[in-house]
Amino acid sequence: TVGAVAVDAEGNIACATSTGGMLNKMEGRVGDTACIGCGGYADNRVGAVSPTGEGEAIMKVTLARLILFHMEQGRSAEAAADEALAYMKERVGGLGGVVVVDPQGEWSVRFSSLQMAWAAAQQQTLHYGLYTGEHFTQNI
Amino acid sequence: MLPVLVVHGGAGFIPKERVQLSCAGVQAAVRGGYSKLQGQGSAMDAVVEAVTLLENDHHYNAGLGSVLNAKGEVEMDAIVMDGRYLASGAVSAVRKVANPVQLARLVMDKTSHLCLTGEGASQFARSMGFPEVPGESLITEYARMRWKKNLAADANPVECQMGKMG
Repeated sequence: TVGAVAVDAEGNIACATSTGGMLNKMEGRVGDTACIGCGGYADNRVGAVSPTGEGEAIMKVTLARLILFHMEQGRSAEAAADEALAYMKERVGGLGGVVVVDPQGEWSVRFSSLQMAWAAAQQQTLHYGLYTGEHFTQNI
Repeated sequence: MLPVLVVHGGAGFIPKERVQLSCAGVQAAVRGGYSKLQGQGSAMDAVVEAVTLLENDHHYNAGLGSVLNAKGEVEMDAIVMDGRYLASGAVSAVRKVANPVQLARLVMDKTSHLCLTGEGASQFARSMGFPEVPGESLITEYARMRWKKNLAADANPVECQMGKMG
């Protein structure tokens, strides 16, 4: 699964997610990606999320909207993502990862899986990483 | 407002031999999408550009290089959402499309619906003049190898995806 979230110069927010789904899935199986609030959500008033991971688990907890709900309650993007990913792991045993932005352009990358390739661009700086805690930067 | 774009590949385990290219792919995608933000592009333009680049990169499970279903075929899902009006478009179980994210954007822009699935999504794509590609052209040798390995009755595709095989 791949995805992206963005805030533009006018403060508009968007998300996109795309996937081939789960390995050897049943024909006709649809996972979280196509479902609003699960495989993505964007609201100029709160932020945007694009997730990846075990689709059925993500759907059971409506992961993208859950993170934005926590942000509506005042959590930072990072805290909201951590809380929702922990809930998904504890409640339905699902692992995954998310990229999140808020209307101020604050962003976060969080995952409970072993790895997730990610990259971000802001103010001519490229940020990237793969393992938990990894955060490299370079000029664009 | 400082424009920002953040992209991800899949969560799970990436085999050693694919780590470098997986990391390079997300960096290329974020550069491509960010160039839209630096021009006149909107946040929507940026996320669609970034995801299109990732769909075209066979190291990720989307578009080219998608995992195969039990029949050994590609069926893909995609979604876009615009935070201005809570507008959204999605496609599910779509085949023979190189860039499902672009088709999802068309669903958002050109219909009053949120999600089109299967043959209906394909018919919509054709009606919009959206290019159709042979299903085989989206299948990589790597995807076929993983599909064969997981045909075994005791295989656990979720575990393989999240913990063992990437």
